[in-house]
Amino acid sequence: EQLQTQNLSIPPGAHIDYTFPQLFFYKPNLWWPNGMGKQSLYNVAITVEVKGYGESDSWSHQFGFRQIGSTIDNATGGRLFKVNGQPIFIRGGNWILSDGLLRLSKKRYQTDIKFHADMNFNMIRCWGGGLAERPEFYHYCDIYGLLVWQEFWITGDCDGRGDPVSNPNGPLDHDLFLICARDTVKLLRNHPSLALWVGGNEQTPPDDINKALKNDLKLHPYFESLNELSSTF
Amino acid sequence: MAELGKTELDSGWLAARSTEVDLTGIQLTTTHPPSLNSSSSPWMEAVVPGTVLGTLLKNKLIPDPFYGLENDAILDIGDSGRDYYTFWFFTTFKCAPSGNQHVDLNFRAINYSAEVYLNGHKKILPKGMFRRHSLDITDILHPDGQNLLAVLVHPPDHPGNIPPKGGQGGDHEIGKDVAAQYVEGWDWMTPIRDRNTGIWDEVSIYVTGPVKIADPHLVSSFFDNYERVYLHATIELENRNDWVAECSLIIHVTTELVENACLV
Repeated sequence: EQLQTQNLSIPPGAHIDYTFPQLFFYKPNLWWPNGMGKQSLYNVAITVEVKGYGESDSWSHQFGFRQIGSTIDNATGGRLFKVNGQPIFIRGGNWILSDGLLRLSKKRYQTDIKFHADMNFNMIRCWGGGLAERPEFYHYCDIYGLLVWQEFWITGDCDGRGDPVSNPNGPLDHDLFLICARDTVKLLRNHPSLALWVGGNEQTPPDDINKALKNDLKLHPYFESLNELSSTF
Repeated sequence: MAELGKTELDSGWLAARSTEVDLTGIQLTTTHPPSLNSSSSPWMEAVVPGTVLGTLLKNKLIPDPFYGLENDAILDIGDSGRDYYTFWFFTTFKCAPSGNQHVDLNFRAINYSAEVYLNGHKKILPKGMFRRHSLDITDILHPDGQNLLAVLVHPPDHPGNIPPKGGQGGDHEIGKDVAAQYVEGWDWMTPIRDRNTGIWDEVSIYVTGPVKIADPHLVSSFFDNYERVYLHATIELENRNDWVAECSLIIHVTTELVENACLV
């Protein structure tokens, strides 16, 4: 579909960000959730070659073209989702983790997630008291068309409620929470199944964490202005 | 010259309770590597990635916590103290990079903090169950022989205590840490005795040339009712050498039309 090469000089010891010129696709096969269409995936491979050395590093990923949006419905208070402009009736399953001893094999993930798809679900919600799920989990959600609602590690019971009442300002180290959150986002953000980040379970994180998460996860202004369809979400 | 890319370290691991090991991390990774030779050895085969309980279960040192009421027979960290579930993990690997190659040791997640020793060199991994750690080990590798890797893994700082009647998140202490909170037990789950302490996700070594790619970000934008679509790709690049790297960056997008046939 696309092959593009760019040349670049990187100073000694430098750590830089580089953005490729945008790649154009005419009517690509879109990625759809389970029951709405195919889960079309494109392989994106990026390679860096260094003059006089040859291939230096490479990366590849299964990428799906899809646009997911959601809003709170004023009439019902429920969250309405659209995928690729089409409203979707969410049929979801709650997920904590695959195994309490964290024996998280690919085969186990595949079996569990295919089972959700076979049940005609189209979303899995990863509960805030459990894990930020692993790339292998997301891989099979990409394959089987399960949207993922991923919560960060806040629960009402451990962060503000319970008996005795727990600390609403938890965790103790807010900077550490944000370090972990930002790194988790970087680990998972390219998966087409990733639909929604949520601060926690039945509770919002402390104000400073909540504001930082909202700020870091909002749509970049470049895409806000670029994307003419964003207003439909 | 080592092959570029990732090699998972998911076999050959040993583990031992830290209180039963008298050696330091430096000794374990230089003069006194552990072995299973003696029956009195505290070392056992380990599950990596996995948790301490997973390793203890593999070695039949605890009953299966998910069978009947057998979880009650396993000592809870709230009663034992954190040292009881502080464990050493040890393995060896070979890697022989050439002059312009660089090698990283990557942990995709550890619960909760760790000290890493490689060939006698110590590195500290900071706290947090949900973060990656990447260590540049190029200069401390033994390119012509075995590399000895030991990791001392500490449980969460606030594992908490489980009230007699259980309850949602036990005594809630785990909420002080950035870790999974279900481990103190919930209405659907018994407490996890080690609070999921361990090297619970992938460990790997990763070989690159002079320039390394990190954290690519792919975003698409849509126009004309999804007829016109753009892919935006951003990457981080690190030149790890003391000379200017003249690079060619290649991005290649393919889709499989039928099995093993791609349109380019």
